[in-house]
Amino acid sequence: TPTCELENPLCCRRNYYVDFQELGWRDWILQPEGYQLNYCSGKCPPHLAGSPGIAASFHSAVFNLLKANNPWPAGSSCCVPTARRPLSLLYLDRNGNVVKTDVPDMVVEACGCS
Amino acid sequence: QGVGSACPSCGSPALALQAERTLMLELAKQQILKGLHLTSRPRITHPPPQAALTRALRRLQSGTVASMKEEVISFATITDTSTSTCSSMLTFQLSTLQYRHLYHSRLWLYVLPTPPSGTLHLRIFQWVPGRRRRGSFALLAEHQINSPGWHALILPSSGLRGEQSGILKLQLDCRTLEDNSTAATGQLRQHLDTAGHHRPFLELKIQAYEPGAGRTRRR
Repeated sequence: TPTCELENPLCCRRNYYVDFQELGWRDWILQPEGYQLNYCSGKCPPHLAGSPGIAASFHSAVFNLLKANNPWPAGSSCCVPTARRPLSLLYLDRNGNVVKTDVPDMVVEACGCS
Repeated sequence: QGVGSACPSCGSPALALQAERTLMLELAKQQILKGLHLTSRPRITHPPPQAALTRALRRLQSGTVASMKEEVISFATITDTSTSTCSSMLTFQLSTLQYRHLYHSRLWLYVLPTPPSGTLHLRIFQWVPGRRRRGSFALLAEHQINSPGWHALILPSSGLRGEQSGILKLQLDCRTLEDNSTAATGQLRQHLDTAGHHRPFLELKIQAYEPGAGRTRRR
């Protein structure tokens, strides 16, 4: 999946780092110091429909259907996350206990067109 | 992307950088609280001492935690040391173990050097509250300790049950053979150090599951 550059209008992943200090949460989130709040952004023209960047076979199936039926589908496809990874957090709970946990699907790794 | 350009996904005018930053920070807060199943950030009134925290964090296994699992370190507050730390009552504030399955628990204690002959016999009881404020002590574990320093004492996870309020009380009872002979004089030696960064703590591993999951599993 391409990482968004300024001039790139197509579906891509925008990297966005959030520092917990800036949230004022460093007093209870011990590790890490921040995390990537990535998100997906960009256009999904018909020829990119179903191209999630990592499962091309799905894309070719959709593309063949498009060619067989009608070249210009009514609906449009959207730029959405297609792969995410967990975020390990070490934090203090309300009783002052230290909790280490993995929060699933927190960081967008890849974007693609629905 | 600065004022004037349009959002490439939906075409609406892009936000000014500062407004975008504020929005993203708010989204980050919501995403983290939702991921931790919290409605608001915890207010830490009594953070653990930094030295105790640093030492305890070394016990947490590095690397990721398996999904839907949590590792918890809970520091004891010591009440009722009476004559010696060997008869301390350790109180832990655990967010209720309700809807969670505890599958690993160890009590970390710092043992002082005992007399050369001494093996320290340590018994750990859990205070089980009863009706009308009467309660009883249930023996959880017995350990023989032959060396000073930190010791991780395994506790039967099935036995540990926090009260509805999340409070867990453990009563210690330790002695050496030598104590038995000097007990009459009342000079019980200090065998444990429970102050400062030698504060005892519980190391727990919890499988977090949603309410009613048990029924699903049975079905």
